[in-house]
Amino acid sequence: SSSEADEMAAALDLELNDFM
Amino acid sequence: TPSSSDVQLTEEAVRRYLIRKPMTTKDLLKKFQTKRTGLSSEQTVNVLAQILKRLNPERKNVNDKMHFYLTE
Repeated sequence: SSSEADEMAAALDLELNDFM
Repeated sequence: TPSSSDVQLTEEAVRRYLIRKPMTTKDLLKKFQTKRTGLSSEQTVNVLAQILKRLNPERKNVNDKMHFYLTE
């Protein structure tokens, strides 16, 4: 679903923000 | 036969996409949908994060959204 895609994108962005 | 994964989430696959054009994290997630790779959502996020950290792509904002890209 699109909400799951949104959650995954948010989780990925968070992971990357910590790093970059 | 059970449907097997027809897409693999690998560093090489991500690299090829990012060389072709700048993409957001959401764009990348669409290319590696869980139903295509057979990975869970959590695995997809973790693996993609690791790959992006390794590739350390260039970043630029397009339409207020951060896009990653690589040059050859």
